[in-house]
Amino acid sequence: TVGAVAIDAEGNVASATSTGGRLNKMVGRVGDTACVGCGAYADNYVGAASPTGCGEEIMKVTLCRLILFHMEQGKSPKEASDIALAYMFERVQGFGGVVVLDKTGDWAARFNSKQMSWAAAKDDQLYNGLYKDE
Amino acid sequence: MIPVIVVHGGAGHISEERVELSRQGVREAVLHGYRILQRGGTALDAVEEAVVQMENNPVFNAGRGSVLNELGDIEMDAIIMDGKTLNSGAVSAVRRIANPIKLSRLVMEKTNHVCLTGHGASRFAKAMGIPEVPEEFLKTDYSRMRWKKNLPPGSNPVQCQMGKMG
Repeated sequence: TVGAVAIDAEGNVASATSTGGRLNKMVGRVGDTACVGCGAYADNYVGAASPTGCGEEIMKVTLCRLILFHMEQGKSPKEASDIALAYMFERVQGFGGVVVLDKTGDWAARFNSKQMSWAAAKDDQLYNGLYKDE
Repeated sequence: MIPVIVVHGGAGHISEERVELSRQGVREAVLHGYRILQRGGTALDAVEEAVVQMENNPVFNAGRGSVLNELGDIEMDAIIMDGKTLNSGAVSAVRRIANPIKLSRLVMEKTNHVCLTGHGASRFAKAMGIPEVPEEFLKTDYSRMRWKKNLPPGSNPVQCQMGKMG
């Protein structure tokens, strides 16, 4: 799965996600990616999120909307992502990751899987990582 | 507002020999999106372009390089969402399309619906003038190899879980 979130100079946020799905999935299987709130969410009032990981488990907790809910409650993108990913693991043993930003441009790339490749650009600075704590 | 873009290339297992390709792929994708933002473009255009770059990169599980289903075919899902309007467009189980994210955006902008699936999505793509690509173009040697080696039930649970990731 691949995905992106962005905020532009006007303060508008957007989210996009695309995937081939799960290896060896049943014909006709639809995962989280096509579902609003699961495979993406974006709201100028809060921020935007794009996930990757175990699609069925992401759907069960509506991961992106859950992250934005925590941001609405005052959590940072990093805190909201960690809370939601921990909840997904605790409740449905789901692994995955997310890229998230809020309406101020604060951003996070967080995951509870072994790896997630990510990159970010802000203020002409490029950031990227693959393993935890990168 | 200072423009920002963040991308991911998936949380599934990345083998050692593909680590650098994956790092390079997400860096290139984020820079393509960032250039749009630097020129005053919209967040919507930036995320679409970043995802297109990764769909075109066979390293990632999207577009060309997608994993295979139980029959060895490719069915893809994609979604895009505009935070200004809460408008959203998605496609699911779509086949023989190089860039499902572009089709998602057309669903958002040209229909009254949020998601089109399977045959309906293909029909809509044709109506929008999006060319079909051969299924073999989307398949890579790596995706064929992974399909053949797919872990059976009862294997190491962590590895099995990793294999379930999109």
